[in-house]
Amino acid sequence: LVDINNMKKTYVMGSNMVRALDGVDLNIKHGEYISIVGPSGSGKSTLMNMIGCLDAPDSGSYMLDGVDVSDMNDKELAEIRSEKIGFVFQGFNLLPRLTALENVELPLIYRGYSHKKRREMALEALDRVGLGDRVHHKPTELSGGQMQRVAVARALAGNPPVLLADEPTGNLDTNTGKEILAMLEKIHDQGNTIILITHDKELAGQAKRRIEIRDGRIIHDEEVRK
Amino acid sequence: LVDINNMKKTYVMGSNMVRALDGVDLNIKHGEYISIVGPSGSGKSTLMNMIGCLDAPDSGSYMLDGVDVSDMNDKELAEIRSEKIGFVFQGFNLLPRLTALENVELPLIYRGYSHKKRREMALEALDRVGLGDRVHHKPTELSGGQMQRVAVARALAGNPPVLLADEPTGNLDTNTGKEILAMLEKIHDQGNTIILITHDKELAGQAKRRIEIRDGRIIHDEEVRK
Ligand SMILES: Nc1ncnc2c1ncn2[C@@H]1O[C@H](COP(=O)(O)OP(=O)(O)OP(=O)(O)O)[C@@H](O)[C@H]1O
Ligand SMILES: Nc1ncnc2c1ncn2[C@@H]1O[C@H](COP(=O)(O)OP(=O)(O)OP(=O)(O)O)[C@@H](O)[C@H]1O
Ligand SMILES: [Mg+2]
Ligand SMILES: [Mg+2]
Repeated sequence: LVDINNMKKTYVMGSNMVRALDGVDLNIKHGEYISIVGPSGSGKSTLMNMIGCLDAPDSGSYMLDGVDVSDMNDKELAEIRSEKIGFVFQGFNLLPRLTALENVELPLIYRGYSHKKRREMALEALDRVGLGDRVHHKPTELSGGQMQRVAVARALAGNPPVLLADEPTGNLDTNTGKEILAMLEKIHDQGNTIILITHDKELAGQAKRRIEIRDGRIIHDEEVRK
Repeated sequence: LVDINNMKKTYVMGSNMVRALDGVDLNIKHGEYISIVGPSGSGKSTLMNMIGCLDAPDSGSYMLDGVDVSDMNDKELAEIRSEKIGFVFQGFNLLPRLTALENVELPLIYRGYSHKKRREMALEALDRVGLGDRVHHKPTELSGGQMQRVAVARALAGNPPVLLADEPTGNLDTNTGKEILAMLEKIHDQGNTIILITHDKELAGQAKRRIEIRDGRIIHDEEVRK
């Protein structure tokens, strides 16, 4: 699924160079359940954005399902993002003027579902994350953990084959976090691929393979469960 | 310090009533170290915003240091917020066009510190949270956990007698979170008051008193440590 070779990303700030990714090699097969861990600022979100085609590296290659991502045009990239990948952003990235329901429906519009079908899928996803009674609230009318759950519902609603989740439970109490964990287990059992950035030990423990990042490099990469 | 009686806050959404705070009684003395826990959406941030004078209840009273908050004018409230209270917001609330350093200096400007003194205090606070090499980055040039730490530094820089921290470690790895924990311990030892909303068991375990909220009501309130 993912084949990344010697990927680098450097930000230049005046005379400073921030090496966000400093030579990353990564190979991910379909159906894997991977956790990415590491200190704050180590490059996890940057790597996730590359995998999700939201950003481009300065050097190195990225083959997604056998196709070189750097050869794709904007239209092809947008198509991949809306059809193949569900993304839970670390900062949620909800649209402030849309309700929870409209936010969750948004990716489904690009996939061509009927209005009736979209509404049904979005309501079901919001119900799954425990927000059935908050569907018409806008982001400013939701608690921090509720906004986070809307972001999760939006990523899951279209049942994407690849789920990229960046800290999906950072604002949730233990019980609600466990419900999200169970949801991810189920999605993985159905054959989907999950790549999860998390600081939560329990969530990380659920994954089958654990990748540890430090200073823009992968320092450990091992199978941890069968 | 804080004396809250039968506080209520209800949001009306069409025909729905969301009782965010449903009759809260709370008494907090100077120098206490309190954790507020409870499920996502239970009313923790709403209560914190009331304590920090950022919001006003529909009914009930709030005496802060013996003065009725509902009697205060905007100028007095602003003064309290900038001089007595340091606030770490759940959503960070950093100004996107200012650097980390400028964001941390902002509350110090209102307190009348000289330019030189402000810069010194802000640099020291950023250094304490491990961001000494990120001071000129804007929020979009920082990782999620780095933004969170800027929010913590901004609250601590002016050494406020009361610290209100809403989920200050949700985006941090365990080690960085422990450093924030140690910082809070130290601030408390110096005699300051800390009120902390957290889902983190370790952070909650550090507090001396634990308040549990559910559906807008306090269901437990007990001393847990000496
Ligand atoms: N402006 C609003 N309009 C309607 N409902 C609101 C509004 N603001 C908050 N709420 C509701 O009030 C309740 C309490 O919100 P609050 O932010 O205090 O929860 P919380 O305990 O901090 O949750 P979390 O742990 O997820 O941060 C939530 O159920 C939320 O949906
Ligand atoms: N636009 C930018 N300009 C300069 N530096 C940047 C920029 N974006 C990110 N960085 C830096 O790149 C590094 C990696 O950032 P990234 O967001 O990938 O970290 P992370 O591992 O996700 O951290 P966290 O756990 O705190 O979310 C950070 O040290 C950050 O300061
Ligand atoms: Mg990140
Ligand atoms: Mg909250």
